[in-house]
Amino acid sequence: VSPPSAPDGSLVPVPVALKPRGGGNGTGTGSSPELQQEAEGLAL
Amino acid sequence: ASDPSGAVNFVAMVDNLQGDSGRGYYLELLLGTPPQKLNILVDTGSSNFAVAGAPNADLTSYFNTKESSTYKLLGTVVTVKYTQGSWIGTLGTDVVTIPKGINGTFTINIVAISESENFFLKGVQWHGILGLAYDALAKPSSSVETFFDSLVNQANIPNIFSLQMCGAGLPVTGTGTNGGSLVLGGIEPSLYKGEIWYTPVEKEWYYQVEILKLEVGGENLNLDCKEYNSDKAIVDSGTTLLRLPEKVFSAVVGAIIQKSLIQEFSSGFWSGVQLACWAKSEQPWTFFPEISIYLRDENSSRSFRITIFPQLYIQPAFETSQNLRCYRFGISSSTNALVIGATVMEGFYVIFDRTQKRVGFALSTCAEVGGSPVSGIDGPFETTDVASTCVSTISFHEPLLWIVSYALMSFCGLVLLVLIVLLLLPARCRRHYSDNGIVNDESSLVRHRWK
Repeated sequence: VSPPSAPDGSLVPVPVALKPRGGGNGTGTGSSPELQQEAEGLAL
Repeated sequence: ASDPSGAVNFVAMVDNLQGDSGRGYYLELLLGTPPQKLNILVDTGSSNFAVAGAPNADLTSYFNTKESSTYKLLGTVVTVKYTQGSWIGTLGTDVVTIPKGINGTFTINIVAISESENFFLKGVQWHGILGLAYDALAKPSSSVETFFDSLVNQANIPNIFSLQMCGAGLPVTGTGTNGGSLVLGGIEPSLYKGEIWYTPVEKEWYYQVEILKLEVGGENLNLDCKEYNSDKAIVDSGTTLLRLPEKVFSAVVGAIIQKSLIQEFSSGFWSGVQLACWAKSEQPWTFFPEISIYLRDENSSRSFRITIFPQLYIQPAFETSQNLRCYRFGISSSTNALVIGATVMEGFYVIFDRTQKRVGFALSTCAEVGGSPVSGIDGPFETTDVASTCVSTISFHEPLLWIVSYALMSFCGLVLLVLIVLLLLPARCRRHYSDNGIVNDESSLVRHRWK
């Protein structure tokens, strides 16, 4: 994503790390249903 | 701090919940005789009262019906499927007392769960579910009196309850010891600040409300307002996240990216499978925008808005290291509803006023992080820029659609039946009816020519 220019030039600092939730592969794609469910929390 | 009739002491109900947004908020109940202590999830998105009725590997306790002298088996098998998870159980009745609730013992319907799938998740500290929605959602039918209806009828309390969930800014699946309050029978003034704003309940099944507009960082998403209610918008304490219809979700994520001037982010963060971790010295919340949801006011030409700050939707995760703090995205997409779940509810004291068919929102006294508020509520706003109704017609006229489809099917069936009868009638018979046996020169000639 190309950030638009801000008057004060402030941007969200890039995260130091992106970690998988619950010990998955962490790619963010093709995650297991269990990992997705953990990510969703409850949906009752 | 009590019911005007003096029958209910609401102060006793303050802080009667435990839990967190990730695994839900639960209330302690005593079931059966002698009493068996169980923790029960508070869910405004369903209508059955059901508890584990058999040992389960993920649970520490269950309701042993054989040990209760007051348990009565009704025998009906009940199946309930949620957005996530399902269970099968058997309907019965027993007595219940609420240690931090209404004084007295009440007889209620209970489903003893015998089998479940993805319902009792690992690490949950509750053993059952208390569905507080309307009886229209009760299984196997709406004739099964809900827990809250039984309470209203037997304890003679007003038909209203309110909910405060106090997990704002705390890890979403932490120790599960955050507090909260379920006030049965009324409103406890010490749990909110300022004014209560009410929105009508569109239809009494879920707590379905009407959303008129969404803003991210003060900017209108400008979608057709029906998109926000596709195919319904509900207030549900049993859902962790703020769930948005797919089109709305994409627009919100796009607007957050734009407004927050995010340099680089993995799609896994927005889809919820990745955490973003920053150095503890960083303050990522300061870079994300506020999100406002506009709800129809009781005066339909007006609206009010509830606003959640990033502290509510960029949620600290339990997984932290020495120098990093990790966060998850508290919003997800949905195929069939907009769900105002715990992510949003943690910012507000929410009143479920069933008598007046409305849901109220007020600023929660516990919606603060580091002494600063994490939610806002204000109004009124004019609704001249919004359609007269934003509720999906498909959901509203569902019974009518069924009637129309049944009528059409009956008509088609009738036509088909006539055609079949005509086909099956012997040719001679048809000829008989057509010419009544009269033979003249012309007809005889034609017949013989065919032969």
